[in-house]
Amino acid sequence: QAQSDPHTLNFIDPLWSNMWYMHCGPKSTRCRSDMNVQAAWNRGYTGKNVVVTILDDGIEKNHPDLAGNYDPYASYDVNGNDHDPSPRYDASNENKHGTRCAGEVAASANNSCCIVGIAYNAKIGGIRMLDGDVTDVVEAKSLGIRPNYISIYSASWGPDDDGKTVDGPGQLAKQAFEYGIKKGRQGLGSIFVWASGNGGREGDYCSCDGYTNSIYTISVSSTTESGQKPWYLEECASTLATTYSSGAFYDRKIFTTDLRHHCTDGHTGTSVSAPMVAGVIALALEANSQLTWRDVQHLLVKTCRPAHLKASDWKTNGAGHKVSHLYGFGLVDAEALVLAAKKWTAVPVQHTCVAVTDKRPRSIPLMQTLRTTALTAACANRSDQRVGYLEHVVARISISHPRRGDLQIHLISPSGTKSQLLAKRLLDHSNEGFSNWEFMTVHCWGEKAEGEWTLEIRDIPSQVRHPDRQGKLKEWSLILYGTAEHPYNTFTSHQSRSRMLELSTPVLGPPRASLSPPQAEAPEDEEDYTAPPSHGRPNTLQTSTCHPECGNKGCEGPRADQCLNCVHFSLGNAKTGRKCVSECPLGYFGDTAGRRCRRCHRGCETCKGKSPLQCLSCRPGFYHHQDMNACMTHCPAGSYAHESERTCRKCHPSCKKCADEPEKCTVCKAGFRFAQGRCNPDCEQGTYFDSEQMKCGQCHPTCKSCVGPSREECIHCAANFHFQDWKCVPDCGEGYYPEEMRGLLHKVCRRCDDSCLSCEGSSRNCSRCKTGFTQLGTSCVNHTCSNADETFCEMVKSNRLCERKLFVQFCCRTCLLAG
Amino acid sequence: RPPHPVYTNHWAVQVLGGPAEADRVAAAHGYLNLGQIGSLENYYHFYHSKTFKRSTLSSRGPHTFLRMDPQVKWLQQQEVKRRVKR
Repeated sequence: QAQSDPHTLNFIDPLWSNMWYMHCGPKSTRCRSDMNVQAAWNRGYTGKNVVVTILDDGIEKNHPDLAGNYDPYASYDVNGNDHDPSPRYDASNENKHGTRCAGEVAASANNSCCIVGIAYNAKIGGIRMLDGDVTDVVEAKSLGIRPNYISIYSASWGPDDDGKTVDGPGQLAKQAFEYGIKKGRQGLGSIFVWASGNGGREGDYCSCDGYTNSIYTISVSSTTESGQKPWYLEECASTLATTYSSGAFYDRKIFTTDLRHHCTDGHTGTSVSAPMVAGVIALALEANSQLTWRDVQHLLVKTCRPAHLKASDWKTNGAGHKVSHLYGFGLVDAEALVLAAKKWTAVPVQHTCVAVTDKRPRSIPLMQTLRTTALTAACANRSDQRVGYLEHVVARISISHPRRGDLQIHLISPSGTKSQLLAKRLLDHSNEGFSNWEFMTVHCWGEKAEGEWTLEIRDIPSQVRHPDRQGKLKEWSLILYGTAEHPYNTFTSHQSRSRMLELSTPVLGPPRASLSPPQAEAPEDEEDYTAPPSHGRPNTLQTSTCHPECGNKGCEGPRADQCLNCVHFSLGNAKTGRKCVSECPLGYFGDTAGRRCRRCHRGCETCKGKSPLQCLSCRPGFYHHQDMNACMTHCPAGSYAHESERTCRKCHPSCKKCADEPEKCTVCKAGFRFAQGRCNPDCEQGTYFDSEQMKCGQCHPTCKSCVGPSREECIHCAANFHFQDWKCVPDCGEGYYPEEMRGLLHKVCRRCDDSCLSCEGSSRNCSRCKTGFTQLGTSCVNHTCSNADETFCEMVKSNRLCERKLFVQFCCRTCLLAG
Repeated sequence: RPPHPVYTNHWAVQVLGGPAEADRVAAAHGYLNLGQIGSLENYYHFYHSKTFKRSTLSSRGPHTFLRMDPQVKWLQQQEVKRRVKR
């Protein structure tokens, strides 16, 4: 339960105090280390203006705890090929997963419902893609939904965690990842967060999962409240960060939103952790929206810490980072992350170096270690590939083997850091081996790349095998990713980019947006152009050979650059050479008084003067603000960039910010609220915003809050009303009873047992029975027997067998009649 | 033995020349063009109603001609992938 801490926020969400993972600290006996999410909130970061989407089986967009932050533009139904990501409802509620993940990220705060999401002011969407055939096309489509609008994609699924599968993204999904990190978020790179495998019990290893094993995804693990390894956790070298999650039955549970407007404590596994990290990253992106996809990974490496997480293999790598195969760099620290993000300078450009390629086939001897080393300069002789400081390291390996699960693979860096790329998997008896499979490790992050690398492969048979049946290492390559210079301690051109972009911070009131950044311009000669006379002779007009643009002073030749003066305008200067032109080219305006072309302000394509406020149209990459006549890299608040016309156009009056269209609001003005894709006026409780009438309408009298006027559009029921069949009713129908639901203010009508006509308090506490049934205590029974003797009846009555379903066949109506 | 892949009647096709060309290619070979695949330019999602919907054999027939269309650079019949929620 929440500690009595003066810094603890007091939200009215009913399950807030049950969210133990938000209230950890030294005073707690079990979860001694906090993820410091509240501290990040106290610094003002709640995920505002950050868009997160959940790739899963759908999202219940009208859940009371999600409706406020739901964003239809961050959503799509790939399975159904429409825009509604609502999950498919069935008796087993099998499509609850996406809704549960979504609540962790962005459940609304302080709204009397369920929980508080980590980024409770972020926009949350859902991409329904698991409820159908999942193919490469489905995955690629899902990973490529609106990459310039959605910042973070969270996925809590993957290939089978059965301990024998080796699978990953197909060709299209891989391209989608690459497109996302290159082009998403206007070139900053989409953030992909992935839950690591849950196959711990099966002895699975998450390097056999190509999604968590990718350099483009942030692979996330889990730990229990007391810092122990959960039973489901897989270890591997590609895990980056860890959060709290569920553990054994005696460990406390994780609460979140559930289908049918419910709350749940049944959300478990690494599925809990990936959305948590997505929420924490949303806080960081609010602190610094210019973070690239690699900046985010660097920040996690820098700020995660081992805390009290228990692992036998914690080690400090060559760069001083503590890392383990269970938890990566450790428990996330949201406050440290946002503080570091705020002052972060973008890391240098990523270099990729294929440091080693070894195609010599070698046998892998039984019960021994095949060790192969390679010395590399990490592409030092190629300035565009040189890797001085490591980020990800990938070993691409091809092995043939009669039983793949017997293999164990390690990689040792020049600094001596040993990464386990593959552990034995007892259930994997495949004879397919590995074909160019890429094993990734983050354990060498920050180390120097050049030096000797060692690949170790061990074959330890789990069953008797003939010594001649050996595996073979066919070929392997070592691919290093990183930077040429140290990522933190270098002033690079990216810093000036950050500074430049700071100029574009929009403000309220008179919009002051980013103009094209000031550049030192080449000085222009002020005097009118007159070529010096040649050989002391006065200038003469050579009318028979001069260019038509030459003026009355003649020329020295037939070309336009040989005129002594110009009819219209001169273009150029003494250094670059001058020539006479009839009109000035793009980027210049004609100074009729001086009869010369002068340069427009940088960013302007056409203009009427040198000033930045005299632009008439803009170059590609800039947008024209018609009121100010200025060209800017980002349109000011209240307007959006119209790409094809390269102009800033005004948003709808209700929008503070919008994207692509006037009505596609991304941030609402004060007094408006984002709901169902629009900024609607904040309507009072008991009313809803009618988008056709553009005003607040009255809810049905049975609703306390609603999304429309009818009875079926209630979100919460009015006082003393209960929720049944999507309506609020004063009393539950026959055969139903009202039950209090944790996290909801109204009761929900639940069905009584089949034999009951009415019941109270629980489904089996019958108060009246259906025809043909007899009430016995709180049960309704219809079994009869005709051979009951007194002793048997006594036994039935004294043991109350009639009230126990398993033994109800012993219940004798005859006994009842006999008293 | 490894499990058999399950093939569907959905295809990913790389067609040069833009959406109009993709529509032409699809119509010419009896496919329905369901549009670009996410953000991947020149990659389109084709659907063929005459292919077996769930087959353990890769389809033969119309896609052979599709593959020979000069505007088609690459194609892939979609396999169902087993994916588990974690």
